[in-house]
Amino acid sequence: SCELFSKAFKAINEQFEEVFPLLFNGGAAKLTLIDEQNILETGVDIMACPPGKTTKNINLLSGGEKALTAIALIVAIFLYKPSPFCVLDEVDAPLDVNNIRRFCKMIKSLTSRVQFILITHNPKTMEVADYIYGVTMEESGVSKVVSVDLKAMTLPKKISILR
Amino acid sequence: SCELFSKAFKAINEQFEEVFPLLFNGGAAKLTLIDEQNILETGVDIMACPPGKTTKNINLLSGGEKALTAIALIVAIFLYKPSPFCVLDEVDAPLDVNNIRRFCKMIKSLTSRVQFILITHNPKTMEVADYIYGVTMEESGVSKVVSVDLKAMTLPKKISILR
Amino acid sequence: MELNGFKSFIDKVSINFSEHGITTLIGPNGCGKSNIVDALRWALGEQSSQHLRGKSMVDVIFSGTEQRSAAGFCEVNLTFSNPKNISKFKYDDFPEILVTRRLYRDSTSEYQINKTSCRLLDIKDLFADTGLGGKRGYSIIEQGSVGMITTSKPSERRFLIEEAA
Amino acid sequence: MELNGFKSFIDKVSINFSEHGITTLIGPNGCGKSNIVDALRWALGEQSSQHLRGKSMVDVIFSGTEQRSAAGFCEVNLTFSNPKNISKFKYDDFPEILVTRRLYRDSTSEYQINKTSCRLLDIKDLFADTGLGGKRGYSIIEQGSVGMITTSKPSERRFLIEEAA
Ligand SMILES: Nc1ncnc2c1ncn2[C@@H]1O[C@H](COP(=O)(O)OP(=O)(O)OP(=O)(O)O)[C@@H](O)[C@H]1O
Ligand SMILES: Nc1ncnc2c1ncn2[C@@H]1O[C@H](COP(=O)(O)OP(=O)(O)OP(=O)(O)O)[C@@H](O)[C@H]1O
Ligand SMILES: [Mg+2]
Ligand SMILES: [Mg+2]
Repeated sequence: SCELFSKAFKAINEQFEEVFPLLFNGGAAKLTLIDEQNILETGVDIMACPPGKTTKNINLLSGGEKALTAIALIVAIFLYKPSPFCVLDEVDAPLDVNNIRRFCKMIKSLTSRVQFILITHNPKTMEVADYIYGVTMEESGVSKVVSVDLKAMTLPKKISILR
Repeated sequence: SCELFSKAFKAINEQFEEVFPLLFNGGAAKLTLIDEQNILETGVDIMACPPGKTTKNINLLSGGEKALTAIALIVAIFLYKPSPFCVLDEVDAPLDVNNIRRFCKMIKSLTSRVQFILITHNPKTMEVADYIYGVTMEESGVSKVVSVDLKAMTLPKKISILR
Repeated sequence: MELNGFKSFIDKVSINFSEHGITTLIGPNGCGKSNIVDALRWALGEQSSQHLRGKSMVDVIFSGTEQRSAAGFCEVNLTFSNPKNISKFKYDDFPEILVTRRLYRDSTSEYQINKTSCRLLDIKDLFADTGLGGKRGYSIIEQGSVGMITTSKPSERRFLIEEAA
Repeated sequence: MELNGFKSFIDKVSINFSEHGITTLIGPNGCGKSNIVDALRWALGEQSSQHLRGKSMVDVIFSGTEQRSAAGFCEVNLTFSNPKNISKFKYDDFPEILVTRRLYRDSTSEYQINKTSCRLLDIKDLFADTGLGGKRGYSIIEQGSVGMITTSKPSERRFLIEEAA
């Protein structure tokens, strides 16, 4: 219904405006309705502006900026209406060192409200994990899962698990 | 023309069959023509089989496997008809540690024939670079390029350039 | 969550996703991490084989390797230990909700909620409005699709807001 | 290669891609690495603004920041120091080929080869059959598109083989 959508839109937009600068260490973004007269069917647009840059066509943003903007939106939606869990499959792949750090900090801060399952190849992201499962194929083509006890190992050992 | 295409197809296929197992440390792959009777218009299909697995629908392969298969094809085409240069923008993003190592080894071996320009966030890939340019935005929104002298620095310093 | 015969999981595998804290899956390319995510979506009622990278739904059944022959069926069991988070009605009095989905190579399917047979629609209804819904859900971001949210059509972004509304 | 006013390169920038060895571009997200690749494609004759992430072609002109006003035009100069690799005719006797492409905000364009005015078509012809061609070329893999080669339609993969044929 119109009112439900409007209410959700406004609330999610508020969160989005707050989360974006946290992930980007500055800048601003907001959601806009393409056709405010037609709440029932209007599309939703994103205006996003990384720190110091001017807002233009969102398509001109870099690969990492687009990924981080999408993450900001997903987080904003979760803050409004948390789902039982959130699965993120290699969303950190295009991010640089500093963006990954802020992404991890954001995920960590939401742990009390959302159950996160992350898939990653990045050691920095692994550092914020509370539980790690290693998926392996000792026998080709057959997957197997091993539980990795984090408290029992030091960081270099964790990294070497990858190899 | 039909003959030109056929000749290129056979030659590229031969290279592809050789390059794929080098990148995957095993396995097999080949190119096939969808409609062998219609060389003029037929599409080209890829059969790819990582080591120990059975060839099925190529869409079922993982993100990293798909990327590495595409890299094998590009390399195969380059071995047949080298272009003046090859630009790879973050193709190593979905690859794991071992695949990046084999990918770098392959690129390194082709350096005498092809001028490579790589964009990457990955320290392992940076290690095989002969010349590094750092792109920065000291002033927001304004790009600037700095030449990084590799011979003059040690590896930890190179990695810290990222931050 | 338990996977049995789903994609590369021919040997039954059980994974416990801790309720408190971040669970991270790691491993080399092609070892099965995204297959676990596919199994999760499938158990929640995913109906499009394309979203699971297959041509037809039977593609999710273990198709055999050089050493092992193909499986005749696959099954995924998904246990929720906190039903009030999932569903506002019907199952509140259960301590857990167990969702089972089974597919046989001849394309016949079975669905169960807490060991009681049901239809696929019942499973999907269970998760309606939780953000876990297939195409419009915002809870599962598959590999490669994070950038697409930013570059997608405005009408598709609307679906995300609608699901949360 | 020289960029002047192209996307985020408002201050003129000159990059020397060494002929022998691997040149690697690094830097944080959004600093301009892929913009350099866009400039390269643009100088080679890219006609689709969508392939350069823009809505219209003037989107490649520096559009201003909080500190700087927008540029009125942009220009990319591309120098090839080994013409025999590029073109089998016409320019063999030159020690270098310099390709220049300029675009003004009113959408007028200028093209030059070795400082001589020419048409966009002449630039595209120069690079025909070298693998550098826009859509069908196999020399430039843009960000995010590597997996697409494997999942693309068979007819699109054909283009890659055709370009090399
Ligand atoms: N029905 C099936 N039977 C057997 N193996 C399958 C089946 N479906 C997919 N696979 C295999 O599973 C592998 C893909 O696994 P998955 O996508 O989970 O990898 P991943 O761990 O996510 O890797 P990456 O890090 O590259 O994303 C492929 O090698 C594929 O061949
Ligand atoms: N016409 C323009 N004028 C000014 N800035 C622009 C213009 N077009 C694009 N940009 C800016 O350039 C940036 C994108 O640069 P680019 O895609 O090269 O980043 P990148 O270094 O490849 O980053 P990543 O590592 O995330 O892929 C965006 O922030 C965008 O706003
Ligand atoms: Mg994966
Ligand atoms: Mg980029």
